[in-house]
Amino acid sequence: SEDFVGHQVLRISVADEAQVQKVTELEELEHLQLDFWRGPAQPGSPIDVRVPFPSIQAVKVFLEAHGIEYTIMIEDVQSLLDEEREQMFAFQAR
Amino acid sequence: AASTDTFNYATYHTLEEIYGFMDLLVAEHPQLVSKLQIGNTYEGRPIYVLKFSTGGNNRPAIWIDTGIHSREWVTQASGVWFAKKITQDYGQDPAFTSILDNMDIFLEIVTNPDGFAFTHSKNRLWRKTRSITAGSSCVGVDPNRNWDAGFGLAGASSNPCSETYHGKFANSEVEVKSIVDFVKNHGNIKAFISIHSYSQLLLYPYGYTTESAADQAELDQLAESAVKALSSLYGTKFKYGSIIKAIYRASGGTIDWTYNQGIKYSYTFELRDTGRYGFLLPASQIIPTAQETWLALQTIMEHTLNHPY
Repeated sequence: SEDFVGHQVLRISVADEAQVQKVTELEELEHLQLDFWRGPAQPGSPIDVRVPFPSIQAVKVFLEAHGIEYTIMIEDVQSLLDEEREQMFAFQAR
Repeated sequence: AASTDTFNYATYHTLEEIYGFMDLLVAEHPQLVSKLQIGNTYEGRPIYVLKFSTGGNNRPAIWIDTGIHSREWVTQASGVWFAKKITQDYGQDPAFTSILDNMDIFLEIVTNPDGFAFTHSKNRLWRKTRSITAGSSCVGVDPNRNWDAGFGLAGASSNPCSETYHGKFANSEVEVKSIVDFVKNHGNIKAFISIHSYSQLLLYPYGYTTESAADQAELDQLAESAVKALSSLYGTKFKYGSIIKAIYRASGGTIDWTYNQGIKYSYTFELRDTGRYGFLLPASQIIPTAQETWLALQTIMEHTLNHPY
C-alpha cells in the first residue's frame, strides 16, 4: 500500500491572479509529484496541495520566494491515514 | 452486519461491505428497493444502482450519485446513510412520502468501484478510474472530465499522468458510459445530483463555459434554499454558484452533460470539510455530514416534485 509518511498538505492563500499563476506553474512541475486537493482557482479561494516529503523544502522555498502565504493543514498525511485505518479495524473487531 | 439496523453508519466501509449493505436493504424492503446492475467496471466489478420506487411505470425520477472520485470517502458513506434514510422516512415523513409517491429515486453509492477498491488496497488517495492508457505508464481517467460536455476543452488535462486527465474520448470510461446509457434509456430523469467532497459548495452548470445556464436564476435560487436548509442543522456554511464562477473552469463534467440533456435540476455537492482534514474526514463526521446534506437534497427533491417540466 502506498505510504504517505512525511507528506504534508499545505493550504495556500493566493492574494491575486499573479500568485494564482505562480501556483499553477508549480502544478506543471511533474517531478514534484504534487497532488492538488483543491486546485488553483481564483484569488481568495484556498488551494490545498499534498506535497511528498522530498518536495516539501523546494515547494516552501518557492512559495516564500514569491511571497505566497501558506499554512500546514496536515503535518503528516500518514498519521491521519493510520488513525482512519485503526478506527475501521476497531469497528470490524467489535 | 446482520441487518441495516445493526450496520454501522459511523465508520468507513469496504466495497464488499457496501455491496453487502445494498443486498440487506433490498431484502428488508423488497416492495420499495431494488438493485439494478448498470454495467461492469474496467476491471470487471459490477456497477450497482439502488432504485426506490412505489409503483408506476417510468415515473419522473431523481438521480443521486456518490463516490465518482474514489478518495472522497465521506460521499460513499453518506450515500449508504441516504439509502437507509429513504426506507426509514417513506411513510413516516409526509413531505418525503409525497416525493416517493410520485417520483422514483436512483442512488448510485459507489460510482467508481475500481478506484474505491484501490483506495482500500493500495492508495487511499486515488481519485480516478483504473483504466490503462495505451502508451502511458500512468493509470486512470478523471471520471468528472470524461463526459460529452465541453470534452477536451480548457479545464481538463490531456496528460494521462494528471489527476484531471480527460481520457482519449468522451465516455471512454465504462463507469461514465454506463450512466450515460442509463440516463438516455430512462429518459425521464428530472434532477441529477452528483456528490463530491470537499470544500462545502453547491454547484450548478456550467463549468466549461462562462455562458450562463438558461435556468440560472432558478438554479441559483434553489441552491440558496438548499444551502440554507443544510446550514440549519449544524451551521455548516456552504457557498453556491455555477462551477466556473464558484471554483474554476472544468470541462467534461457530469452535470454539464446532464443539464445539456435537458435535466434542469443538475447539481454537484462538495461536502465537508473546510480545510482541516480534506479527504481524510474523520468517521465521526460521517453521520452529521449525511444528515445536513439530506436536508439540502430534500429541498431540491421537493422543488423538483412541485415544479414539473
